[in-house]
Amino acid sequence: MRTIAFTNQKGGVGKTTSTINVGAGLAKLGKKVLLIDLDPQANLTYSLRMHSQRLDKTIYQALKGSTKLSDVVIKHNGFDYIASSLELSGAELELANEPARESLLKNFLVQLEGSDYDYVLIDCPPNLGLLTLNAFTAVEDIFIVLQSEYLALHGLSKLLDLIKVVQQRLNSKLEVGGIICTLYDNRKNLNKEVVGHIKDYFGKKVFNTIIRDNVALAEAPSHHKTIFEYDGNSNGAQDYLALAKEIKNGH
Amino acid sequence: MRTIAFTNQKGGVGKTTSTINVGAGLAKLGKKVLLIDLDPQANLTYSLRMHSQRLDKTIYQALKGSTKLSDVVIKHNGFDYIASSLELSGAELELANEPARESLLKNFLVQLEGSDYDYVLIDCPPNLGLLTLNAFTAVEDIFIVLQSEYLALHGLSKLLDLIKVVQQRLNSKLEVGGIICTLYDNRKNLNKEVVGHIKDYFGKKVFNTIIRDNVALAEAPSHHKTIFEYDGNSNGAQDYLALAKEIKNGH
Ligand SMILES: Nc1ncnc2c1ncn2[C@@H]1O[C@H](COP(=O)(O)OP(=O)(O)OP(=O)(O)O)[C@@H](O)[C@H]1O
Ligand SMILES: Nc1ncnc2c1ncn2[C@@H]1O[C@H](COP(=O)(O)OP(=O)(O)OP(=O)(O)O)[C@@H](O)[C@H]1O
Ligand SMILES: [Mg+2]
Ligand SMILES: [Mg+2]
Repeated sequence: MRTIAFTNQKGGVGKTTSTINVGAGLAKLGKKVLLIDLDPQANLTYSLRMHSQRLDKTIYQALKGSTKLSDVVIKHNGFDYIASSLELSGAELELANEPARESLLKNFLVQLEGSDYDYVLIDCPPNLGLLTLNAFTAVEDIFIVLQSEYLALHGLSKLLDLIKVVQQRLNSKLEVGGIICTLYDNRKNLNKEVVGHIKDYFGKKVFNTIIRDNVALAEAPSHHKTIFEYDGNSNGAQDYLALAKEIKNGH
Repeated sequence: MRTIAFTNQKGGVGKTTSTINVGAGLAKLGKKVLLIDLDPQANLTYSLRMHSQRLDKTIYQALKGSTKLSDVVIKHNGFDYIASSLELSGAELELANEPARESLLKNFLVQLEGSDYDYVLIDCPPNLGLLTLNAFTAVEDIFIVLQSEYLALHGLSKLLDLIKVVQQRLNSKLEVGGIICTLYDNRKNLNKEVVGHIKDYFGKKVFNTIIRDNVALAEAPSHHKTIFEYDGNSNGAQDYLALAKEIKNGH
C-alpha cells in the first residue's frame, strides 16, 4: 500500500483536482484506491458527493478517535473516499492540546493494515498547520502540486523545511515522491519559464506528464464527477491518465 | 479612512493580486493607501519587495505588540505596505491563548488614527482562522474575492456564517462591502454561468468591473511590480484601474 499526501500551502494550485483525478486514474488502471479529504473547505467531498449521500461521520470524527474506518468510507464509482466537513476548520485550535496531536491520522489509518487498498491519497489544505502535519506524519510520500506561476514557487522553502523537521522528529520514512506541474498553458511563456525553473530545482522528481490548463477540469466538480466521468476525451482526462500510469509504473 | 479586508478561504482566487492592484489603482487616483500582508505565505510582500529591503519587523511583531507602526511601514512607489513573514505561520497556535486574541490587529491599528491614509487594505490567508478573524474584527468592510468557478463558490456559506458571528460578537460595523469577480475568461461558458450565479446571489454588491484572466497579472509578481508598473496597457491594468474608480466613487 502506497500512501501519498498532495500538498502545497499556496492556494488554488490544483491539489484537490489532482488528488481526485490521479485517484480515479489509478482506479481506471485496476488499482484499489482510497481518497481522504483533509481540508476543512471539503472541496474533494463537494466534487464527488451526490447530494443524496448523508454524511454522518467524516475525517473529523476519525481524527478524534470517535469512529471506525468502516463508518466513514464512502463508495464512489470505482474507488472509495473519506469525506471532510466544515467541522474540521476548528481542528487546529481544538486538537492543539491533544497528546500526540500530529499522529491522530496515522493512528486512525492503522485500521487500513490488512485492507486491499493499493493507494491512499490525501488532499491537504492550503497551509502548513496541524492537519497537513498529520498527513506528513501518516504517509510515506509527498507529491508537491505546483502551478506554473511565480507565486506558486514562493514559499516552497518553508514547505521543504517543514518536511525536513517531520523527517527528523515524526516520520523518518517521509520523502518527496514527486512534483506535479499543473495549469500549464503552452501559449504562455510564463508557464514555460516556471516549469523550466521547477525542473532545474527538482530534477528527476518532476513527473514527465504536465497537467494542461483545461476548462473541463474546472467544470467537472459542479457535476460531482471525476474528469473521466465528465469528459473522458478531454485534455484533462488524457493528462491525469498519463500521470496515473507514470505513478503506477513506479516513477 | 476606509479599512477593507480581501478574503475568501478558497485558495488561489486572486486575493493577493486584488489587494495589491486595487491599492495601486487607488494610489494612481490620488488616494493615500496602506496595504497589510496578513498571510504567512507572504505573497503580497514577495510581489512588492525589492530584495535589498531588509525586513526587520513585520506584521508578526505588530500583532504581538512588540513594535510601533513607524517601524513596520515600508514605502513602495506611491503607496505603503506592512510586510508579512513566515514567522506568522505559527501565529494560529501561538496567539490562541492571548487575551482578546481576535483584537490584536485592531489594537495595533489604533495608531493609524490621525494618519492621512484614505484606505487600509488587508490581504487575508486562504482560511478562516485567527488571522482572518483579526482582520474581520479590525475593518469595516469585507471584499469577497471570487474566481468564476464552482469550487470557489463552495464554502461561501461558511464565510458568510463567520461574518455574522463577528458582527454579533466582535465588530457590529462589519459589512460585506463588495464582491470582486476574478480570473474571468469570456471564452469559457463556465465563467459566464458562475458570474451569473454570483450576481443572482449578491445582487448590487457585485462590482460592475470584472477582472479578466490576464497573464500579465501572473507575471508581475516575479518582477516585484504592480500591474501598472509592469504593463500599464494590459487588460489587468485597465480592469484594476476601473475597479479602483468604482471603489473610490463609493460603489
Ligand atoms: N488543469 C486545470 N485546468 C483548469 N482548471 C483547473 C485545473 N486544475 C484545477 N483547476 C481549477 O482551478 C481551481 C483550483 O483548483 P483546486 O481547487 O484543485 O486547487 P487547490 O490547490 O486544491 O485549492 P485550495 O488551495 O483552495 O485547496 C478550481 O476551480 C479547479 O477546478
Ligand atoms: N486576473 C488574473 N489573470 C491571470 N492570473 C491571475 C489573475 N489573478 C491572479 N492571477 C494569478 O493566479 C494565481 C493566484 O492568485 P493570488 O495568489 O492572487 O490568489 P490568492 O487568493 O491570493 O491565493 P492564496 O489563497 O494562496 O492566498 C497567482 O499566480 C496570480 O499571479
Ligand atoms: Mg483543495
Ligand atoms: Mg494570497
